[in-house]
Amino acid sequence: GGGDDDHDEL
Amino acid sequence: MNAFRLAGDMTHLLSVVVLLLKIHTIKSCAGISLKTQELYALVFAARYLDLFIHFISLYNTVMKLVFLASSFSIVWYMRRHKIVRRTYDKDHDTFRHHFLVLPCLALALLINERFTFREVMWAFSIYLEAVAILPQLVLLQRTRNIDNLTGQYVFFLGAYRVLYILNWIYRYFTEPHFVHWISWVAGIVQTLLYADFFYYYIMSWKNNVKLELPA
Repeated sequence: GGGDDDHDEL
Repeated sequence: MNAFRLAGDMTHLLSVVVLLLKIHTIKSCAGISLKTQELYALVFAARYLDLFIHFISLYNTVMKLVFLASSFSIVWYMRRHKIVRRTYDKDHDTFRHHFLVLPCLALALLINERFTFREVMWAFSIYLEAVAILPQLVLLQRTRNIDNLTGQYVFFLGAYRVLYILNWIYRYFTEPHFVHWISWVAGIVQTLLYADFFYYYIMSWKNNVKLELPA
């Protein structure tokens, strides 16, 4: 985890 | 996107629709905590900072815009709308919500996935969302007559959190790289805050009596 692309939740 | 996540988002959306229905159609915000609504507006503003920079999907962008617009318009209605604001139960909505903001910011500066502005703001929004329901739960305890829409609003909001946990369990087994301890721990704390409410909500539904939370 930790990458920018991982924040795909609302 | 898995079914739990979609169901969670839809439940979240439903909670907002229920609240807007109450405010916009019935012109009442009785039993709704302005403090909680202000915290949610701050949560979404902090979390969706990258809305126009970082594109994930059309679904994602539209949902973010909906949550931003709805949260700020609810605050506007409760503060400024000449009919709605008169129904606000200010005397019972006394939770000192500002005192939640600084500890959450401090925690985000200490515990984050990466020490960048965006990641710190993301962690801050996660921590703040976890506790943002507290003023609303306190107000419910002090409300004699909890109307159906208010009860449903909080119920859907809690259901959204439960579904997000199921979504994380699903993602843990299907996407091994997907590990977000910060959102998981904060999300579980947030869901536990609803436990008491859920108990009384389900009991009132089962026994077909009006919802009332013991003080």
